[in-house]
Amino acid sequence: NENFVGHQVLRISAANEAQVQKVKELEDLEHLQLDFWRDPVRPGIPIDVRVPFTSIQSVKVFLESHGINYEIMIEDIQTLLDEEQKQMSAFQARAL
Amino acid sequence: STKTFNYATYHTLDEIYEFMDLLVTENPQLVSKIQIGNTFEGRPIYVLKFSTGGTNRPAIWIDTGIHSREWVTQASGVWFAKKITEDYGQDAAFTAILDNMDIFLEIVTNPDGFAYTHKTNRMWRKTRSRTQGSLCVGVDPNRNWDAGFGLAGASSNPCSDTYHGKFANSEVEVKSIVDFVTNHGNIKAFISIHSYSQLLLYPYGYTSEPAPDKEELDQLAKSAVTALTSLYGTKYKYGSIIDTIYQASGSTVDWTYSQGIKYSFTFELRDTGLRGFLLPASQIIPTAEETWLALLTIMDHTFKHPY
Repeated sequence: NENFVGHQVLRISAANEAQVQKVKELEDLEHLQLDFWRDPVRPGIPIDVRVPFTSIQSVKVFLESHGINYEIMIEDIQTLLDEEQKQMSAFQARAL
Repeated sequence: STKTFNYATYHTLDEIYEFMDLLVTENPQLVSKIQIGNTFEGRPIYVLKFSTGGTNRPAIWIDTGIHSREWVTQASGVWFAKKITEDYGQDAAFTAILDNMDIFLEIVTNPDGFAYTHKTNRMWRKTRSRTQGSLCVGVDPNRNWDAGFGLAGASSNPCSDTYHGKFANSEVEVKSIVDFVTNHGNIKAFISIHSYSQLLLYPYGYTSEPAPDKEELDQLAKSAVTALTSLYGTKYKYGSIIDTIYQASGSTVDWTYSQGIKYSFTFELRDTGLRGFLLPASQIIPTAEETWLALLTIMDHTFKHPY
């Protein structure tokens, strides 16, 4: 199974159309390997993006340098995946 | 049995297929399993048919899991299947619907992708088809339909998560539904269920042209969302795809609407706790319960407004 240790999901709040466009620029940078869970659409609609560990620093610097607000929605994806797997295995063990 | 089946946990593809067989065995008069095709990797694609008789009755189609990582949708689909068998003959309004209409429920609409989320990459969304000339895999099955195919609102890059594919219906998972719907010819409502962001959407996605039935669809969406929110207070927005979220071309409900299926809707189910696609299993049943109230509203309206 692919490992998502250190991957974070950022919830970005674009205040205006210019900021939405800025975030869209990020979308085109394939080397960042961003996974948009909720696409940049228009101001006021949250943008959720999964950021691999290797890209986190540069993405946060980019957002902060453009004054774009964000919060960390998920600190570490792998922690939630481990939780999900544990829950499923516990069920399967009981079922067996 | 489906009585001891655990609806409050996520299941693998095999467990869901086993559940389907159990449900059919326990309800042979009401439920049958139809194979509508095989996936790119050769897995069977199953649809559950709920029917109380007649031939080619007007029908309602519900599908979940077209985007494989949206696990709460397949899990809700399993719950809906059980709910249908429990409520028929118990709930008067629902019994009236099923006494006059059939329901088709495709729980795992993207089996290859779903198996891949369990085995390899939990974040996988697309199909697992191969694109000649590219190292990237998969097509977004919600951009592959023949409605505004390839227009703005999808990507022509095979590595993108919204890659529309080489041509409309290139994905066998999509083509199988297209053929089924076309051959059936009497489907009156088509509901495709995604997650997340708590939205109820109707056509169009590929154009800002209002759908001819926009007024009625908007009213029905409002009623359905009101019913959904009444249970646990989960807040939904509703509207056309392009107005409410973004331009999306080649989408399922734009095609079904273009086929004359007036009541074409897309759900984006919950996340209420900032978990996105990783919704805790503890939220499966409440999500399914609230969504069912919205589905009932749409099914009841479809039944009472034949066309």
